[in-house]
Amino acid sequence: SGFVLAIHGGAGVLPRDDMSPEREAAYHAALGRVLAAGQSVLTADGAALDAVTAAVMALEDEPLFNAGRGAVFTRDGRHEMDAAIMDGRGRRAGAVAGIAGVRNPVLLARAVMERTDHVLMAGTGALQIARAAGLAFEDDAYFYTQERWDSLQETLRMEADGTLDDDPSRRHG
Amino acid sequence: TVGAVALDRAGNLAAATSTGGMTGKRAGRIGDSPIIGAGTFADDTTCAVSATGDGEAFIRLLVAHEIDARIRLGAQPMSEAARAVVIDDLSAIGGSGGLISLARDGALVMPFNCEGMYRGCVRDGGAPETHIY
Repeated sequence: SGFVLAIHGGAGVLPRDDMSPEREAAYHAALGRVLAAGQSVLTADGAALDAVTAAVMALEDEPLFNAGRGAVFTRDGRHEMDAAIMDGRGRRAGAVAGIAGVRNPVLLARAVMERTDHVLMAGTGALQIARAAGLAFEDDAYFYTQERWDSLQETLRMEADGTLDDDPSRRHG
Repeated sequence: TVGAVALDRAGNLAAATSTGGMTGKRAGRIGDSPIIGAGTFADDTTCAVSATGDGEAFIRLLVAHEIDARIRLGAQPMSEAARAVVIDDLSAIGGSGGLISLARDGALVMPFNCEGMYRGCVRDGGAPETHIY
């Protein structure tokens, strides 16, 4: 009995040797803020669907994590984000792929679930649903973080000079 | 990639995942996050799952659905199914990453086969906990 909430901020963690105490404290503080966002829904007898929505929105708003505001860059220096949500009651689901500009992609996934008969929508069609649902859009500057930009430049440079290693965490985003 | 799974006081489950993808990825490349049954899944009778890692490997294994199927068809406990899929199956095809998986009885596992995973959890009446490595 009682609620349970779990979150993740991705498996592409900094190697332990590169993680400074300050940086580690910042990650733990961000994860704590995210848990609080979801917990406040469940403590008020809210639904699991609303709790995961609130928690993932908080994760998307944290530039430390690879989603929403902290999303990594494509090789063209742009953003293409994906999101999904699923309700354990009756297998209702919504998902979006290849979108940019929406502040919280998880809200768009939920709009696909609640406002259409579809499960997965991509690109401009998905963005039309975001506008119809009145979701918040942000400009490119909102999604820019120096660290992600530097990661892209380093990746492209290593690709160009043939020094890109095959560290699995590169595939973690 | 980020995600959450939750069990509410009414006993219902839900899961959500969101991602920016992979640094330097080709335009149009989609990973497992938006694919229901790969990176995101929830069914009140089995489990809620959100995954993160090597998207192509998670898609090939249909990781979240595999955990659900092991529970539903193989009568495996969720924690055993989730660990087997990440530690055995994912590693066996050279994939890496992790996931959070929650069952309707409140059982929770957060396995990963790589260096770490930013993660946290909180239970009704308990203190929140966060981990990295």
